[in-house]
Amino acid sequence: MNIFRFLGDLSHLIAIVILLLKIWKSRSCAGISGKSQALFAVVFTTRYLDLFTNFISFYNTGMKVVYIACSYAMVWMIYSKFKATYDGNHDTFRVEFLVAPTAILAFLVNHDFTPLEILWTFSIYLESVAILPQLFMVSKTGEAETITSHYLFALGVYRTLYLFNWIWRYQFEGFFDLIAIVAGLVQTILYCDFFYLYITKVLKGKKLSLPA
Amino acid sequence: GDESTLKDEL
Repeated sequence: MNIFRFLGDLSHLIAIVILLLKIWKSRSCAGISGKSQALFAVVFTTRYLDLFTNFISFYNTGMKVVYIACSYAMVWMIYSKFKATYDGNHDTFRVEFLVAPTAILAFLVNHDFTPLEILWTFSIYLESVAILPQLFMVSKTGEAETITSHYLFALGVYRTLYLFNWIWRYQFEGFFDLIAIVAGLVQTILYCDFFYLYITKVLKGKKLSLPA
Repeated sequence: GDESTLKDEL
């Protein structure tokens, strides 16, 4: 494992923990898209089915279990525990527009036409766009709490670091996975506009608010 | 090469 890969995983974990703590401590999930979080739970579930078929390392297994557990905890907090604070009126992105095309694409473009491989591919495609309901919600309300901005930034940094990891692996191991790379590029590009706002506003101590 | 079986990444 190279440093980019490790920092990417760490950044991903930090993002998830930031959001869990924010919701838990404030007893509120206002401003958080339950749809994006539900999509992430689907992403982790469909991707990590190999927990039952392959053992890679304790690190690999441990992280997978933590990601899955955290994603379900998040969904439970938003749709059950703190349901009263969930801002469903602003969480109106149509998820079928993300799930259906990525599912079809996973059937058409994959490494191997087997159930586990198709589900893995679906999870890669779905992850690349799963944040859209959250970004849509931010653009609809025109603002995001600072802590939500930190979450989005850490989540964006994660896939960006993976891009560096893939360059490294191609260079030094001759390894590449085109499906992951293309989807990872799309995912990173979706965060670019947000990165700009984060650096120009949030880091200067301002709340992220979009011009009307 | 284009690996597909063992997924060591997360």
